[in-house]
Amino acid sequence: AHEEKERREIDSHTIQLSSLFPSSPSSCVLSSRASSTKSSLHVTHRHGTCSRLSSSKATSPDHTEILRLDQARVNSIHSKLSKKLTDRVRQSQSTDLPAKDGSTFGTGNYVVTVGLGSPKHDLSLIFDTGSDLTWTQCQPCVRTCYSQKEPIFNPSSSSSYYNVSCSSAACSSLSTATGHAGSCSASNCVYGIQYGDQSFSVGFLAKEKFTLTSSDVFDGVYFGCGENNQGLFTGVAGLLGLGRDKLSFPSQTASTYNKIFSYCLPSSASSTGHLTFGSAGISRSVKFTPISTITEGTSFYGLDIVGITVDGQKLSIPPTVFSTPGALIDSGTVITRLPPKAYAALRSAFKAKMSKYPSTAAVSILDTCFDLSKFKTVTIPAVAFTFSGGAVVELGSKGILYPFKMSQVCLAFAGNSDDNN
Amino acid sequence: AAIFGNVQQQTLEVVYDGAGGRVGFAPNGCS
Repeated sequence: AHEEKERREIDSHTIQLSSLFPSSPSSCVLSSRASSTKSSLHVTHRHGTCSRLSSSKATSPDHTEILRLDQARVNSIHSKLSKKLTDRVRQSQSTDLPAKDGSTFGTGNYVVTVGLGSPKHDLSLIFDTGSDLTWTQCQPCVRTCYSQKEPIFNPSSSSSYYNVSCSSAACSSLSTATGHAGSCSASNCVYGIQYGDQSFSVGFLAKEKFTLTSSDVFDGVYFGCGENNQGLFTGVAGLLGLGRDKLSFPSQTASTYNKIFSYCLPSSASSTGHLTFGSAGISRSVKFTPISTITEGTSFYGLDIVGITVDGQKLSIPPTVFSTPGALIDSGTVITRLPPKAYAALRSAFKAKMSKYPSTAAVSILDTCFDLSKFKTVTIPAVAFTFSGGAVVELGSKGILYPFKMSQVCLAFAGNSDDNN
Repeated sequence: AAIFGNVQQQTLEVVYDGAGGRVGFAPNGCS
């Protein structure tokens, strides 16, 4: 009976609807893990009350815009994966970078603060497991810089800054880290990274001291010192690349952290999460699944999804539905994208369990929405993913619903446009 | 490819073990 009760409990979540729309308190709740664990950084929501970048009140994000940009990012990831390796890198001598390369920056919602240079200069960077090159804007902004909250880094005021020669191995490895080979300017290596929504950063590949915490300081980290930066980054100083390429931050600090890092994203706009490098403090209940390498996108962390359960029932989805297109995990993509047949099975199973709640209009890419304005609580079916190696991952209720407003709460998944992507 | 997005990650502790070639999830790792 106990097991049955426990199983039943896992099969559904009953949620107070008010908890889906918390009034954001003015104070910020700090992650205890980030505050007390070695090599750990606070992760803030870019628009939240904890962010150094936003004014005192959280700005309520424009969900439609978030989902539009999210789709742009997913489109650019898919275009990257579908490109043939042969037509990849062209030597770009100019700063006009082809729009189809690179990944769309997307909504870039999660930010960490790292120290750069000597003396240390704190900068808020978006962390991104879907890209590799770490970069920030640099004075004198030879071409252009977008507005950022903190003062723009000035390499000439740092005693530990070095430009990288264009004959160096690091310059040659730019082609896999950014999709563009490095070019030369007065024998200094120049990088360029393009984000599909017309956002880009171009500048000098350089080496600098990075300070994560008082005890985690790294000399000579390769990063992009951006003299020509444009696009959706407003407010933040740049990006911390956490991908799998040898130029990514985890790869460059592998001798200290063994390429291990973990994070908890903030559960609300008024709390912080953590980004921790190394294995300190990792939960004992963690379930692992092997990383699969995606040929066309070796920087991505590939995963093998083998099944989805709703309300404890395994959906009948042929394994090839997942294995043919493959899967990856990306901290910069907001809504999980599933192959069409898998999404159709999830949607119909979910709707069947939600039949007591009135359906309502779709919003943007989310086509399964409910009007809950007449209810105080909602009971939704549990959703779990099974990954190769047997890891079964139960999602929390916040991972199942995307609440726009009481009268429009949607299933937080979307289908890809065709079976192969 | 399917993409596991950050809304779904929000309720989990996500662990990347690059050297071990594995990714981990801890459903109650963030509370």
